[in-house]
Amino acid sequence: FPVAPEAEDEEKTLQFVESYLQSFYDLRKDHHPHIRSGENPLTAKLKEMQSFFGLEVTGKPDLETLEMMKKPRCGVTDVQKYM
Amino acid sequence: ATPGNPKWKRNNLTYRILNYTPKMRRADVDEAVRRALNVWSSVTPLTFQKLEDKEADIMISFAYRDHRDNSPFDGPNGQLAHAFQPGEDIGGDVHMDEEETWTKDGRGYNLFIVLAHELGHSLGLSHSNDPGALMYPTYSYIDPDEFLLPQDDINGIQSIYGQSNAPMQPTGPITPEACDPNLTFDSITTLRGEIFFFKGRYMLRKHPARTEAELNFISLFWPRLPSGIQAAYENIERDEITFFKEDKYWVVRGYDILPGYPKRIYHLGFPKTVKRVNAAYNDETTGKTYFFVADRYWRYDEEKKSMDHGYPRKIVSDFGNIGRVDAAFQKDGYVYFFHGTTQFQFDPHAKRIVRKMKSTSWFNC
Repeated sequence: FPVAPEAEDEEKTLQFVESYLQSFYDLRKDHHPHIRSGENPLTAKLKEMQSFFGLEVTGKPDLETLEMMKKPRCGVTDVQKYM
Repeated sequence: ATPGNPKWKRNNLTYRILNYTPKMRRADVDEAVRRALNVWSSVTPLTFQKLEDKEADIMISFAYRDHRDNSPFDGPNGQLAHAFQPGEDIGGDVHMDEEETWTKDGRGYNLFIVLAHELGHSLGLSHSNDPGALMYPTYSYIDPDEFLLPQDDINGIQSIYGQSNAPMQPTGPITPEACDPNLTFDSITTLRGEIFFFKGRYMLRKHPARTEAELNFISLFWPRLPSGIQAAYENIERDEITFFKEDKYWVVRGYDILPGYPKRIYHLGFPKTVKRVNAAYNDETTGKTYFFVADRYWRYDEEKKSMDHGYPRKIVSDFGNIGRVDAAFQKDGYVYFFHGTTQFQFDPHAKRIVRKMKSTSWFNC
């Protein structure tokens, strides 16, 4: 049954955010939240990205954060563990 | 710096260009690579020798999508390039995404700027969170002829390889911070209800509805404008901004510089003795534009397109003791004059200064 465009956008946005955080902030692909580990890993990584770029740390993919994520950029990760 | 501080054990490094993008002339690619390497060799003891064959320390290539390094490219835009930290084999290598529009100017992506960034990784640097740094993760265009390696990047690379052998140690621009008490401005203008503060190659953009100012490069909006804008004013009626630097001025509307610009300031009626304009503002009610040069000012009639008679006059005689004016703008009927880190609020009706503030008062510090 056709998906309402709005809902699809949100899904697409979430995929985009996840892919960005996997590429540049070492978000593990299997980042499903574990009940006792507290904050959702994706939220934690999102906060890390927002802090790095001096954005307001909301943990949410707000407009400014998405704008920054869409900027053309270097493919190297922003967190320190690249090999 | 990257964890573990990977660095080359030698200062005399080699590089090789494995293949060329068809989008640029080979000579332009060579030149971009040479200039990008020089960015780093000019501030460290490092030297780079070009190899035509054999394995070099830094292998530079243009690649498509999956190119067998576990980091596939993603097509146009998005990820532009990547590089590897110092080490054997792939260590130090630079890969450029062939599907990007590589150029030697402001169109597409400037090869020199992206290469210079990636070579920072090849030498052991990670990303910097200083928005003005070359090692900041996102792309920003700057005219290569105006490029100066920022101090943040100089500090980074010298922490790994030490200082340059040159007698004079090179220094670089520092990114302005809105709440720096010592912040002064080159020029200021309103723009469609916002205020733009210009400093070097940067502009601080203040929207009335946002508490924080946003820092960008001038080139983000106006890639063909120089840095170091010395004066600027908005003509609200015509929705135009006029920028001044040395004896030239540009008129823009939105992103576009109007045809025929830059022109020389003498076109406005300045005498040849005037070499530059320090500040300017347009009076919303009278439509007159005030130009401040050293200790004098001129008044320009935007309708007649000529200077009013009886000018120049002494600034002090009509505006009081505000000294030399670095920058000025008018908002809500008041004129704000900036001199160093001091700001004066002038009431043109009462013809007197009504308040004195810090230059950073607009940034809610």
